[in-house]
Amino acid sequence: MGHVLAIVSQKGGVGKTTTAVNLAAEFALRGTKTLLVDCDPQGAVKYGAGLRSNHTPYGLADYIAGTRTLREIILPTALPWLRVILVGTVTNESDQSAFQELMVETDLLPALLASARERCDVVIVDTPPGLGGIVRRVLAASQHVIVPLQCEPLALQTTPQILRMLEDISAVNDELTLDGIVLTMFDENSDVCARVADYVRRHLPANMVFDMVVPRTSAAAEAFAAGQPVVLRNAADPSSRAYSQLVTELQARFQ
Amino acid sequence: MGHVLAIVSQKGGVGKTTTAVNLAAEFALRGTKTLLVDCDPQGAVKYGAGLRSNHTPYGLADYIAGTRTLREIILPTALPWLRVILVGTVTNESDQSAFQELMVETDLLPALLASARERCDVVIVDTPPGLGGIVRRVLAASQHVIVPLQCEPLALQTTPQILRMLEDISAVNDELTLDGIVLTMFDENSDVCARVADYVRRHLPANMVFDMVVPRTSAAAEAFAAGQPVVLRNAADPSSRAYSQLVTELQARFQ
Ligand SMILES: Nc1ncnc2c1ncn2[C@@H]1O[C@H](COP(=O)(O)OP(=O)(O)OP(=O)(O)O)[C@@H](O)[C@H]1O
Ligand SMILES: Nc1ncnc2c1ncn2[C@@H]1O[C@H](COP(=O)(O)OP(=O)(O)OP(=O)(O)O)[C@@H](O)[C@H]1O
Ligand SMILES: [Mg+2]
Ligand SMILES: [Mg+2]
Repeated sequence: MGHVLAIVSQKGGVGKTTTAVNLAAEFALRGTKTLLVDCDPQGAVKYGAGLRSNHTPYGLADYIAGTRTLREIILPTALPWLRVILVGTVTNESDQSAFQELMVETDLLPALLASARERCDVVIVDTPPGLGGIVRRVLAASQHVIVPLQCEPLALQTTPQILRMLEDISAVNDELTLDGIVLTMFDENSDVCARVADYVRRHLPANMVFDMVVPRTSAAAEAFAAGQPVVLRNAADPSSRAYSQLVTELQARFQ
Repeated sequence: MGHVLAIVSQKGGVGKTTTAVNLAAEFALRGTKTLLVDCDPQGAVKYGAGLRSNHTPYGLADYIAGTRTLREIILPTALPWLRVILVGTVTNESDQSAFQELMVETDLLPALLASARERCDVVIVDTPPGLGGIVRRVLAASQHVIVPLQCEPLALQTTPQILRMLEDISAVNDELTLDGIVLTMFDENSDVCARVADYVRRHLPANMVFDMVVPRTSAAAEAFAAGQPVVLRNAADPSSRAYSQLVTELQARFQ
């Protein structure tokens, strides 16, 4: 039985999508059968997961609306062991509230994640920022969760919000484990970053924060322009090595 | 009659809150009667608007729920001409979906913004990331809108989504004007940034993108740790000067 790993944060722009696509790619590079699911109507996974250029635009939104089958929305990527489910055609709609409402009500999402873990070793789920209904539903169906934390004061100040939510959801899903907080976009030349990282390590339990840190690198940001995860595009980049280290740790835990 | 200016983006972490608090503070520094309203349940305005340390936790969520009056939620700040309405106690709740549903249904939000523009010269509204129902309601009640665009490939790729929404809303609110896209967190040492900025200027109409650019500076990020807008805390910082330039342009338009 595989594991469903959700990537969540109360704050926007902290590296959820970057973390999701790179963990998925790194697991797949190691021969782990991996599925990456995009639950964010913004649909950013599409731009970073190494899809073929002629892929269909359909995805999760089309499946839960009943207009596409599961087989039609599971897409191959540049990696043999990585499949992706995009968020789908909701990305092109200017009113995304219908998708959000459906995601909160439908049983198709938990069923999809449950059956995916039967066929895959790891299912990684990217989520929209905030503590909305989509994130709640995804967490209720997950066994693992990672919270990327950008090393900036504002991201730190709102972190209690997501930790409170995780506590709340654990009450209804006793399988849910917080694997940890991953410090992202760490700039070694910035005092601000160093202070935030130091504060997090001093004030949170040691096992709640991963030792590795994802550095801010131009290769990580540029990878989205090239449509590929940085671990695939530039394995030697410090951000790739950090994600590789994170996967080594996760593999040990998922045994 | 004052103007309601909404700060929106489909993407998270692009500088919406930073732009909202600094525009509000800069208008107030110039003697413009300004109200800053936080509609994002994450409640980040609280950390950057220069509030007094003993302020109440109540705000918009408490007002639309009927538990607090308007007078109780309008807070003074370090600046005489700046008042703030926080998002309120929803920030402490692990389930924020009730707030989101109420915001989409209530008439109290449009009524609040309409009456605020009668008493103030400028009302600036911070919003949650994405194209959800809260953003839609705020845009329906606004006359002006600014879209911060972080100079990174992924932010650029998802920009058509917010432009589509703005077109959609303009059909129901003919007062709504897109004042422009503001390039944020511009790092002059980064090729990625330069390429994104250049692409934006070449592919969008010239009047759609402000000439000024907000540079990435540590003072702007640190300002949130100090609880004050950077224009107030460090007026000489390049990010402060950029926001000051933006206000000069907006003042000319709002005449
Ligand atoms: N290690 C890194 N180095 C440099 N840039 C990074 C790194 N990680 C993420 N980024 C960039 O930072 C921005 C935000 O990252 P990303 O989009 O992954 O965050 P997110 O939390 O998924 O955002 P959203 O809230 O919009 O879903 C993107 O432009 C991304 O390319
Ligand atoms: N000009 C700047 N220079 C340096 N850091 C900046 C600048 N503008 C914003 N930041 C930092 O970038 C991060 C994201 O900015 P901010 O929180 O304002 O974006 P947002 O769009 O409001 O995010 P969210 O989607 O979570 O609401 C914050 O940590 C902020 O301090
Ligand atoms: Mg994302
Ligand atoms: Mg914000």
